[in-house]
Amino acid sequence: CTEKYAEIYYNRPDVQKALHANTTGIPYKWTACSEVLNRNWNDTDVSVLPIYRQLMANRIRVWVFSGDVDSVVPVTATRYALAQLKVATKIPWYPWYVKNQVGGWTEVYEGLTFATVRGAGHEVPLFKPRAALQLFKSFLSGSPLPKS
Amino acid sequence: KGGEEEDRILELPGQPKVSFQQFSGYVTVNKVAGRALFYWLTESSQNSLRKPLVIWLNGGPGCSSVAYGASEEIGPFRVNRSASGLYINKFSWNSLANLLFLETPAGVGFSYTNRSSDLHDTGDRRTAKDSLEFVVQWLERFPRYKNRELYITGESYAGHYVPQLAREIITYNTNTKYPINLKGIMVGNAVTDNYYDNLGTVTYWWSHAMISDQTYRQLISTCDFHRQKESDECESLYSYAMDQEFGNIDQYNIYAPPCN
Repeated sequence: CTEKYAEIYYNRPDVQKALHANTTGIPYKWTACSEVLNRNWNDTDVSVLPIYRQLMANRIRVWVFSGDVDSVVPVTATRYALAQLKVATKIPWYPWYVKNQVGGWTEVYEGLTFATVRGAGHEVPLFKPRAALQLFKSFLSGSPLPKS
Repeated sequence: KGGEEEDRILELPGQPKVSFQQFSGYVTVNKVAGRALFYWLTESSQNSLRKPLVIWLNGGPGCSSVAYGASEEIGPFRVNRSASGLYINKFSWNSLANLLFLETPAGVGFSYTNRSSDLHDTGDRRTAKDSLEFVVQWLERFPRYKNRELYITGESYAGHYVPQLAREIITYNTNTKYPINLKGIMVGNAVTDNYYDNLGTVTYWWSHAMISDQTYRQLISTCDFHRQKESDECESLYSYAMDQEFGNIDQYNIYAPPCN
């Protein structure tokens, strides 16, 4: 329910002043999501996999993770999609660990790393903050997730 | 005028004492239309000058990275239940990086446009172009970040925004003497491919016993997952699954108690 607290907090005039926000008097309230934008979204790429290929060709590090109890953009969707890239495996599927527990599973491909986060929902860092921080740490360092 | 000092946050109402610096404000990305994007930078709590810059984007489309990324997920603060103040998130990613939360496109959160029609005809392309303009202008305001390693991260529909912005930066870099030091992208539960996302989603519903065998078979046989907009028959199957079979669950975390 935390977005409800956010909607109250960020609509407070003193908070907006401190953030230098809403300086022009926007004619609607701050909301976590804009239904107007969502309903009127006019162009969308059918697939971003071609962009992944382009980024990988430019040696941009690409990591994709998935909280495995999300049913909105679930882990199966991501796995089906990534399989279309047909990239070679560098490090085969293994469980990765955070604080002596399996944080999830991962596979390292040429130019791309995929990792699941066990028990995390759509907002991975909300549900599994410690595991998400480990994921971020490994991503920044460019090293595989810990095997133990 | 217009420099970073004007954007410095002295303290947020109800904020606990912290050792890191914060900045927030607007960057105009289209003067003609009057489109301006809002950002919130929470610098690293440890040795920020040596830490990379990480942009976080939320999806929707239409959702705010201040609402989700900053306030629920990776930011240093969470909003308390009474919305009277903030408390520390001890797993904030700003222990490792300088976090830049960007509300994009115009119309999301505090980001705005003076041309109201912008709210009715936006999409991936404009989001990517405006976000690139934001990054370029923002680096002018914060020149100490110009050569810093940059990573772009996000979740959900930002599965589109993140790689699309990265591609814009690569293109930009080919035409400038001062390239942006983009090193990587990371996306979570990311919208990736229309066909495989849809196929994988109904498969997940079935494999996690959220829908019946019959509904699963009908979805697979009726829906054309390649299409952007599904047929009425397919839509009614989705509605049946959600209204009659899912029950009162949090679809974003099927094992968590829903927020009623």
